[in-house]
Amino acid sequence: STIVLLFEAPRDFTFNLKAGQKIHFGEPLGTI
Amino acid sequence: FNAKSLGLQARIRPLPLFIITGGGYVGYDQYGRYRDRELERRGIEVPPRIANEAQVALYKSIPTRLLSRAWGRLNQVDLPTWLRKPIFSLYIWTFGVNMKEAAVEDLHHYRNLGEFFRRKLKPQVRPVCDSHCVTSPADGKILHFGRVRNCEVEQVKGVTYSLETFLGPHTWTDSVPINRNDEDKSSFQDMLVSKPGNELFHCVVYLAPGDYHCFHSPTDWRVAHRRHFPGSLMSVNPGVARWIKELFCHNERVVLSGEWKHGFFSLTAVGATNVGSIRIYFDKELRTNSPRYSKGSYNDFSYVSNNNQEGIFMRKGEHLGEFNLG
Repeated sequence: STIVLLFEAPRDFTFNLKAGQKIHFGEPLGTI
Repeated sequence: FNAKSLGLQARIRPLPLFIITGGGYVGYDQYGRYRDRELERRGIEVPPRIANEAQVALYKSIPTRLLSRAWGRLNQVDLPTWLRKPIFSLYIWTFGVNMKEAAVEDLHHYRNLGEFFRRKLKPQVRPVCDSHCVTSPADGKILHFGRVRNCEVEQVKGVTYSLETFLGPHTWTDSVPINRNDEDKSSFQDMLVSKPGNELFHCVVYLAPGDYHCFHSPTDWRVAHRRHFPGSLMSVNPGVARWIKELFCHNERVVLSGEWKHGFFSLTAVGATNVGSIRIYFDKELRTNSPRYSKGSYNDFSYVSNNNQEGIFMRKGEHLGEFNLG
């Protein structure tokens, strides 16, 4: 199964992720 | 027909013919993938091999919903106590489940695989990050993320799907004129972005079979609307996501939309073959993976009602829903 987040945010929102990395619920996705 | 040609017909058995043609097709496909790997090894960017319409239609013709419901029924059958440990240990070993994080580690506690699949975690094993405004809603693997451009969202690098097909028409808030004429695609994306200077972002989290399958609120937001799209239950593992364009638009899914402090926010739970059912804890009306549905349909439900003008307020990290077998 999959969860897709779609959201608006200020232009300077940046993800601190790498495609393919493992992640746990509660860990940060990105910063503004 | 003379005897010889009849004899020839009798000798051509369908099974060997099927095996030869199928084997030839698989061999040709594997050679193509080998060649792509060689090119990538030399640093040459190779476009992903997308399934053609016939292949997608063939895949969609597999009765995945029926299989999924049967799988779910099977996993609701309570196991005798002596059988629980071996069955669940096999599942744990196969999918790399970390039982130390489970709220209940004793395998005899779970009456069937469905219950085991819905296991909760010990609260302390997943601290919710306070210093960031958006956190992961679930355990899993980051398939893809980034900015949405021209109304196309990437499910994996290089394979996209249409934002409007995925979310459905923007009618969940009555602030938008419904009788839109055929404007260019970007206006759909523009309608979602409510504040000047903002952009639309997306992130795709893939939950593997051994992962914890509940999901939580990724931020503080107000959920105003639910749109349920009945659909196929094709596998959504990364290999299939690289192969079938618009995969997430084919599959059964539940779109929750609303607002957070920066404007539009949505979380979509997409079902898959063995995980056909989606539960949203505060939505008792939702029924997914039902036997009958009409293709391309969806049903809407608003959480904003006369006596609840706000919708459902969710705090970051709060329990939101779960995927179930079947």
